[in-house]
Amino acid sequence: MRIKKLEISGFKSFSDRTVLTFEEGLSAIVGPNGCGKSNIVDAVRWVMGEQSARMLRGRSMEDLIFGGSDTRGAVGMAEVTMTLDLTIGTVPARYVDYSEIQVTRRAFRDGTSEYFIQKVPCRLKDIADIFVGTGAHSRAYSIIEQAKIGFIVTAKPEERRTVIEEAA
Amino acid sequence: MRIKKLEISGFKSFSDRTVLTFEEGLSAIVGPNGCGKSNIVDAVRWVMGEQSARMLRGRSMEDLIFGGSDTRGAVGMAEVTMTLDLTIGTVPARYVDYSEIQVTRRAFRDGTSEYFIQKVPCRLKDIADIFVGTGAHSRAYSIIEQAKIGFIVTAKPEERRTVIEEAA
Amino acid sequence: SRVRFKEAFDAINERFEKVFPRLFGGGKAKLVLTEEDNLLESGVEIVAQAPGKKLQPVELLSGGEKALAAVSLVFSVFLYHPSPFCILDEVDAPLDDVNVDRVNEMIREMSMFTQFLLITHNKRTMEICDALFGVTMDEPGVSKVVQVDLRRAAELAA
Amino acid sequence: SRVRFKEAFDAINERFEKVFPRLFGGGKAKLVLTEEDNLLESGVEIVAQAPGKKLQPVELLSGGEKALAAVSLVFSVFLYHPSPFCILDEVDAPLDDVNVDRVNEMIREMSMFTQFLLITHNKRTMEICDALFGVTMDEPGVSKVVQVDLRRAAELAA
Ligand SMILES: Nc1ncnc2c1ncn2[C@@H]1O[C@H](COP(=O)(O)OP(=O)(O)OP(=O)(O)O)[C@@H](O)[C@H]1O
Ligand SMILES: Nc1ncnc2c1ncn2[C@@H]1O[C@H](COP(=O)(O)OP(=O)(O)OP(=O)(O)O)[C@@H](O)[C@H]1O
Ligand SMILES: [Mg+2]
Ligand SMILES: [Mg+2]
Repeated sequence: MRIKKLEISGFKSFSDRTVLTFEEGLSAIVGPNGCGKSNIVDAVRWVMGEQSARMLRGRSMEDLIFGGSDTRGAVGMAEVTMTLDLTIGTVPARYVDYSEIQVTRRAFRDGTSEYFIQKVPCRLKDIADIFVGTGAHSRAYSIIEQAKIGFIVTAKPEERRTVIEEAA
Repeated sequence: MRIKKLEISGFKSFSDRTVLTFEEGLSAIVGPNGCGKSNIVDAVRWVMGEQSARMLRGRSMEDLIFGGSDTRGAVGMAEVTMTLDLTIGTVPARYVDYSEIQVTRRAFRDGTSEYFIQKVPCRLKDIADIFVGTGAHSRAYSIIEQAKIGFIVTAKPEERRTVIEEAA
Repeated sequence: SRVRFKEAFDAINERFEKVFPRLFGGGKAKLVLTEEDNLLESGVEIVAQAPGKKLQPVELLSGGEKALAAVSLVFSVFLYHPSPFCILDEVDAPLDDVNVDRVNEMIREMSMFTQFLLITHNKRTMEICDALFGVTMDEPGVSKVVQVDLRRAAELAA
Repeated sequence: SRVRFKEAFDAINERFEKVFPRLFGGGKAKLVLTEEDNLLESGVEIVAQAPGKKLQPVELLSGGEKALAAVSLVFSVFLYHPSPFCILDEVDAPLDDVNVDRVNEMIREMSMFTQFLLITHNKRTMEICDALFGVTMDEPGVSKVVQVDLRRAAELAA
């Protein structure tokens, strides 16, 4: 499993539909301060099912929807689609016949969220099930937030055990 | 008042007596990870009277005394002397006749500390008095610890008021 | 006392309103008292608007923008009540080159009345300094300091 | 369960004992259980010794050494239980060039079985990547992404 494509629209500072297509190999995301790099990381955590606005650096889920700028008005919906290439690495049993699957999440200002797999509505749990056992999920140690790398070292011993538990 | 010279010996990773002489203008301290740059900042806070080992990134005051390396044994005493040039800027009333003063602090493994001004033993309070009202003291906002610059922004509103109070 | 706090607050806020847009290349920011009528205990909020963006709480700023907003506030306090010296330990680490240059330019100006010691890995910051102290551990575990030139400093920081 | 935790702990520790000296260019480190006889609740300590230095608690490490020790642990977990993808948001910010290169070399090797997305301002890290995505806000407040080459990426990160 690997991330093949990300489509972000209306999520945080991405007012217009933005597409990132990831080929094999190493990818870097660069740009000046405040341009939206870490927002891309938040988009990945969110589409994987993250439910806490604070973990996505917002106060409420509404902070995740594009709130406007000097030249644009606020939008009413945030949507992120992540296309996963299933031809390599570990794949959840249910999806071994697929070469790729698309996971989509939407949120509206009234607080409702919608989830889709292959454009078919599903529950949050169905999305979470895709990632179970792979080591990747919205709060996994495989997504290191900006300025938080030192946490594992400065955390208390009881907190550190969760990193081992996740891998067990 | 400005820092003219720093003499560090036996403090943290500075086993040998080390002297930094600061001319007018901007000074930079550079070097690889773990070489001792932030230890110099700790030396300044310590000689100005910092009493908490935690503020100096140690667990106890004994962590501040050179603890040895592959090639050196531990030493028994840490000593830092800071020479202040009093010919410019604000100067405490008591010292207007001096062109410079030397402040020294020593610590031993048995936990005792000694303080000196112009090599004459004094109390911690005498050292603190030198800096009163100048805006410089061991915990002033004018010494920004590594990775802590964001604190003022992420702190609670009640905590932020202390920055204003200090300047009042 | 109440009066002195309010006076300091107003003076620092006035400077913050100028320093923030200077370091951000635009936008605006200000300090707000959480309890106007209780000066002895009131908290201080920061409201900031990066250039072209909406006014929002500082929590929504990016990592680099937060560091820049914090530097703006610290410098504003300095401009009101200068400190004899200022030591900045790698405050430029989260900043991009444009913001590093803006901060350094302001440090250069303030160094007329405040002594600055800058700990940095950033070569752009080294270039604006008059003296460079290289800290090494040629003997592992034992720190030594030598005065260096720019070329040697860049090697050491490597 | 108890057995699985112990098995994971031992396997990760075995890798940590190899990865740490590789990233630090020497020294040694290991993980220690705070309560051997209570596997369901025991905490995990990290004991680390940077090259040439004494064995000491991780709190006494420098800012960059702490980040490097943390990266060593995360990579050790990966080597035991690879994750399909890994996203690192400016983990190279506190590191000097030598340590950036060591970390990047290891990322390069691990990218055979794990997909890496690296957010960085560091040109050395950009140089090891196969694809570079430049995020801009030409229209202030509105993010756009373009694929860029190294030269353009260095300008954008400036
Ligand atoms: N809901 C929203 N609507 C509009 N803009 C938003 C929203 N949420 C966050 N932003 C903007 O996104 C910006 C932060 O983006 P992000 O944290 O991704 O920056 P970055 O590229 O990681 O920068 P740095 O290099 O400083 O870490 C902020 O300036 C904020 O104004
Ligand atoms: N009492 C002591 N005796 C010997 N060495 C010590 C003592 N206290 C701290 N150290 C050493 O000092 C080193 C840390 O130094 P410091 O934090 O100044 O590094 P730095 O140059 O700031 O690095 P970075 O660029 O990573 O921030 C540690 O590696 C630690 O081993
Ligand atoms: Mg960021
Ligand atoms: Mg440091």
